[in-house]
Amino acid sequence: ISARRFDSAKVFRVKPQNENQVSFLKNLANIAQIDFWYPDSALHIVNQMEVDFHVSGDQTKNVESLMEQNGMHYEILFQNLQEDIENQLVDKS
Amino acid sequence: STGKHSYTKYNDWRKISAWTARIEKRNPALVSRIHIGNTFENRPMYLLKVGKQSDAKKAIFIDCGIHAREWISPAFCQWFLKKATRTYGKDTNMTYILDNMNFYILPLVNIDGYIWSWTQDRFWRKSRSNTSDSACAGVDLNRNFDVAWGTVDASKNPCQEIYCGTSPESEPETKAVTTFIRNHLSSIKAYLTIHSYSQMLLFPYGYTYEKTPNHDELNELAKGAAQAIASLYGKHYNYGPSAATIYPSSGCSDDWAYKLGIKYSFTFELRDKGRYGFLLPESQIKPTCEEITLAVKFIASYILSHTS
Repeated sequence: ISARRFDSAKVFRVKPQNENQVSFLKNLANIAQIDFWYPDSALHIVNQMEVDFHVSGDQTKNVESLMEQNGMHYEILFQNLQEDIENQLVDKS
Repeated sequence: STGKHSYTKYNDWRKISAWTARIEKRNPALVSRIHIGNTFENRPMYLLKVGKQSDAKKAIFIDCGIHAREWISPAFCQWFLKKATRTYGKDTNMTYILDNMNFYILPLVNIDGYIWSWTQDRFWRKSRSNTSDSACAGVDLNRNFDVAWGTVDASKNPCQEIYCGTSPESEPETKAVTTFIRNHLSSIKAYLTIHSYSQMLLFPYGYTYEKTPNHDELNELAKGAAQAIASLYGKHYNYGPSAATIYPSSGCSDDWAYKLGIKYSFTFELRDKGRYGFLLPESQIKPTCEEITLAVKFIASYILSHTS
């Protein structure tokens, strides 16, 4: 399943609290390679919207550091996407 | 993948394709398989028509899997077919619906992208076409429909996830869907497109904040469908017009169907709200599909009693 690996890749959830943070998130998409899960793209981000995005393992530290520098609170929805990809096909019911 | 097709597991395209032939063969009086076109990589696109064979019936068109990584979507289309064929003649409501209505169900729109998401990149979203001059492949098929195409949010950059293609309906997958719907427009009363995630039930418009002429009716219908969903496992689905409920978007299939004249047009965003995202576990396929089946039956019953 999936030749591309996602070891240490993370999915973050953030909620911008003002227009500066909205701009920061939109710019972040230009600095780092970000895959938006919700909304579909950085274009759609508005103030107070919950934004979920996936960052590859080699860029997570940089992204976390940038968010902290900009006072952006974040939640980590997925710590290691590769593990969760593998778990999806395991029936735990 | 190994093993056989299962309604409670995610199936790769090979299994889904074989299943489309099998379900037709096992239910000849209820199901027929129609070849509606080919994908960019030349794979056949099969649509399943389900309903008791008779003339001039109303119909609902349902498509699944426009976005490759949203695996729960094609799982739902398969589930709904199973439910329809196995409860026909047993469940009064389903029997009445299928006696008086056809469903045109496209189990997987973005076949090439879906295969890519299984074999190469689990989080692939777009199709696999590479008709642009760029090295980046794929078009967001849900930005490729001929309604406000290339405006509002759609990107003209082939490397973006919401790249809308070189022109409206530039993609063979889009063309196959629109051609079929145009050719059956007189019978199609409702259009449902199944996506994930975020648990929402959306209706037009997406490309403008304006309300549709039948906004209040669509809102009531969406409310009833959301209540039907919640009745089973208590899952809360937000509902409302796309632009105001999520964000403005253009070139989307639900707006296109509505503008074409299908006045009951809905986008379902299935479970969940981020805990699993595109990685909804297989253990949640059954409850998710069960709750959405209730909503589809609710809408179908409404269409039967409120349209001519």
